[in-house]
Amino acid sequence: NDNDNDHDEL
Amino acid sequence: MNIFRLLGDLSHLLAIIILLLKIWRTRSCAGVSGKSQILFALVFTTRYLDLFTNFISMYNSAMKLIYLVCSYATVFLMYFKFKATYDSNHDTFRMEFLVVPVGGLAFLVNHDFTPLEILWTFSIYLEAVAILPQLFMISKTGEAETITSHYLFALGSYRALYIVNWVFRFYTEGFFDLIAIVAGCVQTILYCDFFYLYITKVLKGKQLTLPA
Repeated sequence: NDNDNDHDEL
Repeated sequence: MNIFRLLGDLSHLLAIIILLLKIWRTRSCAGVSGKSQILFALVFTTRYLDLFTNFISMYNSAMKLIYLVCSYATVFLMYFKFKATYDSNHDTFRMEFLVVPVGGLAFLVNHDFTPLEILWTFSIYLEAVAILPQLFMISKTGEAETITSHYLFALGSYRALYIVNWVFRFYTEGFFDLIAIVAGCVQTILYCDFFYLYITKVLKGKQLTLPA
């Protein structure tokens, strides 16, 4: 699930 | 972005600024664990490698830069400029006991077996335990300066606020990242003992002393 790879949190 | 995550980031930024100012203005890093600061610099370095390749927002990029600059500046002040005030006799926690197991775990448990993702996972696991040298040092000296306890309270609060942010995101967006959540819970639990002492002592104007 690619949304995990796009880490938008600091 | 939600208010809990914003408050968490601001609490994190406050902690980093408090420590940097404490060292700079008192020209001393007494009572501060240099090993924890090295680990935090490593956490930011391995987590923000995508700083130039994966643009999220101006806020995200600016905060990443600030965290990186401040953490390296703190390490520089501690090990070079104010080295004479660094209390290496009490800062004896073995960093390899943290970095090696965390590195192995990052290889075994991650979302995606790619270099960037494994480094990100490593930084999440490492951040959970990076404060241990500092807590260990306070337990050895039996006390902490009030400003250092404010630093620790802000630092511990940041990840506690992130846990609230994850609950909020789960119910509003259905988003959750189990690796970050589990590590964040471990990280926050490590502060519980300190939170208790901070609330029962420091907030009443007493010196933070650990029962010997």
